[in-house]
Amino acid sequence: SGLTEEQKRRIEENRQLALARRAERLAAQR
Amino acid sequence: VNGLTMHQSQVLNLIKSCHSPEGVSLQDLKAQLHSMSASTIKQAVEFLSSEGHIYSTVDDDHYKSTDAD
Repeated sequence: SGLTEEQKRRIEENRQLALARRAERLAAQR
Repeated sequence: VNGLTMHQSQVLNLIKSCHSPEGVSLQDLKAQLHSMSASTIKQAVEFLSSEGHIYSTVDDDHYKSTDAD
C-alpha cells in the first residue's frame, strides 16, 4: 500500500478513536 | 438524511466510496464537489470527524470512513 508501518499503526489508532466517538454518539442518541 | 445535512451526506458518501489506504484528500473532495465551497467542505469534514463517521489517515488532509473498512 506504500504506507510505512508507523503510518498504518497511526491510521488504525485514528480509526479506533473514531469508532469510539461514533459509539458514544449512538449511545447518547438512544 | 440520517441526521446529516445534504452537504455532509455528499462529503461522507465520497469518502465512503474511496478504498485506497490513505483515503480521500481535501483536494479530491474540492475537485469532485464543484458546487461546494472549500469552507463548507472543511466544516462538513470537521463535523463528520467529530461524530466518528470519518478519521484522518496519513495527515490532516486525508480521510477514510469508519464504515468503509
